[in-house]
Amino acid sequence: RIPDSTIRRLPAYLRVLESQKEERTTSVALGERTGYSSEQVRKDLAYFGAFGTRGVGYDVSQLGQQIRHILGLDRSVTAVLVGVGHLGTALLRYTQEGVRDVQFAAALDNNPQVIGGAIGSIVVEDIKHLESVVRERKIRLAVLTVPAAAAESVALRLAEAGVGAILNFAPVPILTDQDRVLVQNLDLTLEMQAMAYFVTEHDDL
Amino acid sequence: RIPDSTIRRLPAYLRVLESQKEERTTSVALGERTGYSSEQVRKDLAYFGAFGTRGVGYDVSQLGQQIRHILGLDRSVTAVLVGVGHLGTALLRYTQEGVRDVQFAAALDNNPQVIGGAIGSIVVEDIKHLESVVRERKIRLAVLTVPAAAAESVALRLAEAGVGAILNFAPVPILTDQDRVLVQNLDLTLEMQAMAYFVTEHDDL
Ligand SMILES: NC(=O)c1ccc[n+]([C@@H]2O[C@H](COP(=O)([O-])OP(=O)(O)OC[C@H]3O[C@@H](n4cnc5c(N)ncnc54)[C@H](O)[C@@H]3O)[C@@H](O)[C@H]2O)c1
Ligand SMILES: NC(=O)c1ccc[n+]([C@@H]2O[C@H](COP(=O)([O-])OP(=O)(O)OC[C@H]3O[C@@H](n4cnc5c(N)ncnc54)[C@H](O)[C@@H]3O)[C@@H](O)[C@H]2O)c1
Repeated sequence: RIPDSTIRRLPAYLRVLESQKEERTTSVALGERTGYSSEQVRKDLAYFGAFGTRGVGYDVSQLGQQIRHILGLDRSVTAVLVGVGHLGTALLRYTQEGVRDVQFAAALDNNPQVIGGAIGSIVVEDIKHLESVVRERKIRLAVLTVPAAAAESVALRLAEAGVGAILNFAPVPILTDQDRVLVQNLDLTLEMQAMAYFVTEHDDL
Repeated sequence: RIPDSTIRRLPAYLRVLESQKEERTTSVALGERTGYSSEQVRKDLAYFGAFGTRGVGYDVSQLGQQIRHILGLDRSVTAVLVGVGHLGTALLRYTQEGVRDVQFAAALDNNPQVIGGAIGSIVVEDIKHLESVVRERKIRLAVLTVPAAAAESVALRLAEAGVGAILNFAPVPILTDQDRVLVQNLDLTLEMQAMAYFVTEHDDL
């Protein structure tokens, strides 16, 4: 079995491989462009039998296909987005611009002024249809971009309707006392905090 | 010196510590709530001398303060956001909602209909003032949420004005042939891809 922490790094390797023009790459090059050490890259790739050839490295297109297969991207993943406000709209538009491997099959909201509007090819539907949308379209993944106050109640409905994972942007923990649904909390300010370190002066630690 | 990969994990530990009610925690608990292994947590914390007490763990408030100091969060970091569209607006609002450690000191756009508008306490300014805004307010960090076509030219102006790091959301690489300014590319669909793995069926790998 491949460790979860390795799986979480694979999309970053895939991004680099897909934006690369050369036919071959090395663990050092992949490391530099993703921020991981070259040992970490070698270790991760070895889990699924990609060892590369000493002195020559890895074949870019073959490695990309291997990672796509592992992530299940060769079988397209459908997701539902709930909360079509500023962040939700930006995400819906972004996943329809160019080749993004995850497509939204539905977008839900509770505001009558938002319901019925189109974002690219997706028409926003009323959240009252959440259960039937998730079941009929076999949706396994949800992205939650509702205000903090609505997050837990919407997450409970998604879990009961059968999603397997939720990417949560609301700044509150959700579904904390169960472990059937995978919850990933994302905080864009965390990225900013990490960068703050690199631009502020430091006394000797 | 603390390795960059450790620094990148510290904000995630800080989030967990700050949402914790208990007075003590352990590397296992921190690992579970952030997704890293407990060995990784112990190794990271040991870099700055936080060893915890065997069997008792770490003091939550003390560890939080240590991490805040290392990340330079006890000296507030000011940032500029460029491109006040859907994503930019969501980020500006979010960083003003509750205690977020990074504050935006300015928001810039080139659309006359956006300039002069207020998002919380921030009034959007014209991007033609980029240089003077960065210099006069001593801004070291920039967040780029402009369309792909504008990303490189805006990034060059930010670099020349003196920012030290850019968090880039546009789906194109920027400032690739220099290494004075730190660039971090962020792709929210990467998180979705990693989660897709956990919800799709896998043949034996
Ligand atoms: N994690 C991060 O880094 C980050 C960054 C920006 C925003 N956020 C968070 O993301 C969320 C969305 O932010 P935004 O700026 O897009 O907010 P917004 O107010 O623009 O959008 C919220 C949307 O959710 C809808 N909504 C509200 N209650 C609902 C419910 N019960 N069911 C269905 N839809 C509902 C609203 O109609 C609206 O369209 C907020 O929780 C915010 O704190 C997080
Ligand atoms: N990385 C990700 O996961 C992710 C997710 C969503 C969106 N995006 C990207 O983020 C960017 C913003 O997305 P959005 O949905 O908010 O787009 P948007 O069109 O709503 O916003 C873009 C804003 O930039 C401004 N702008 C355009 N050219 C400019 C220039 N030269 N100088 C200053 N301002 C300028 C526009 O006036 C507008 O306000 C896009 O590049 C999009 O692809 C990335």
